[in-house]
Amino acid sequence: MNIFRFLGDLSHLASIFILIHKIQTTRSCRGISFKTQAVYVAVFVTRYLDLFTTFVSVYNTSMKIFFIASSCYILYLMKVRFRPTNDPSIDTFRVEYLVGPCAVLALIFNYGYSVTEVLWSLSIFLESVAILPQLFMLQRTGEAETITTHYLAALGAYRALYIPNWIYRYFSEGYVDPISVTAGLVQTGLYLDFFYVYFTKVLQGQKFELPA
Amino acid sequence: DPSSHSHDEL
Repeated sequence: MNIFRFLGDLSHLASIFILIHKIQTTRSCRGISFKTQAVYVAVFVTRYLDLFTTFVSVYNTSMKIFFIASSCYILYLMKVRFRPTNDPSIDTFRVEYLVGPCAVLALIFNYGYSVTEVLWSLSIFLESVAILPQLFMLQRTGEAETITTHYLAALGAYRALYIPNWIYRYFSEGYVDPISVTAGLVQTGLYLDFFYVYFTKVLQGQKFELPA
Repeated sequence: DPSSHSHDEL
């Protein structure tokens, strides 16, 4: 554990709390892509299959349980509790275009041909593109509530902070995980446009609006 | 070598 990874994990935690707070205080999941949230459940469940077989630390286990539980809770909020505020007609990104290629990549690039290793690899690839339905929705509507942009910024910062963590681990432990690094760079890259607008508009007190 | 990829990250 180093400071970058820890801050990244905190940022990831913060993003989830911000999202739940947004849904509960506005009593609405408007502007949130159900497809992205559903993919996150798949990401956490496939990645943390080792929860019952591998023990790393209390921290690691608690976080895994939290990510699985909170992502399921968000689906519940969107599909049951605040269902009328969820508008599937603007959440039109085709998720199968993400899952298919990620499954192929996972079969080619993995650290061992076992069910758990291939699913772990799939979860890494899938996470890297999981935000696309959400960003696509943002692009379509052209605007977002400020709280939603804080959620996205925290979520983007999480994987961005893992990059210095990987650099640090390379020099301090000689540890390299090429699958995570490649996918993590792609994942962070997808946020660059968003970050630009977030820093130049939202943090200057303006509303998040994309140019027409 | 699976031990070098212990998946200790989240």
